[in-house]
Amino acid sequence: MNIFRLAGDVSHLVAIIILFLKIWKSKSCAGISGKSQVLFALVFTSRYLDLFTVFISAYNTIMKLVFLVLSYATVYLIYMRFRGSYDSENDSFRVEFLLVPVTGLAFLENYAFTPLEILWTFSIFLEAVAIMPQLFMITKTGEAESITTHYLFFLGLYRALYLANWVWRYHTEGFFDQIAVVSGVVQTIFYCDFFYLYVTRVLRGSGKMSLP
Amino acid sequence: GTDSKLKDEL
Repeated sequence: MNIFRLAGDVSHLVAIIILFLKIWKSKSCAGISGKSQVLFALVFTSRYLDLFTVFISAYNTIMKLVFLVLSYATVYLIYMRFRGSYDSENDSFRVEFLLVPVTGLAFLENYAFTPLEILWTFSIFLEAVAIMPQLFMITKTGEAESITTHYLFFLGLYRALYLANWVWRYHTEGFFDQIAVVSGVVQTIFYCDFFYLYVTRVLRGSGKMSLP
Repeated sequence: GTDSKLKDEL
């Protein structure tokens, strides 16, 4: 554990809590892509199956459980409790365009051809692209509430901090995980355009982020 | 993974 890794985990947790509280307090999931949230729940489910096989640390187990519970709770809020506010019309990204190639790639490129390893790889690849329905929705509607942009900022920052963590680990431990690093770079690149808009429009302006 | 990488990351 190093400072980049810890800051990354905290950033990830902050992002998920921001989104959950936004929906819970406003009793509305307007502007939120339910599809992205289902994909994130799928990411955590397929990655954290090792909860049943190995014990790493109390921190590791608790964080995994928190991520799992919050991701499913968020999906529940969007599709059940506040489904009246769900904008299914604009949440029209075709997730099969992500799921099919990601599944295929996980079978082709993995560390071992075992169910847990393939599912772990699947989760890493899927996480890299899971935000696309959300970004697609913002592009389609042309705007995002500032609280939604704060969520996206922390979610993007988390993987960027993990990149710093991997650089740190490579230099201190010689640790290098090719699948995670390549996917992490791809994932972070997806947020770059958003980071730019966030700094220039949300932080310097006020209220909603509207696209030009 | 089981051998190829450390599994402490989230």
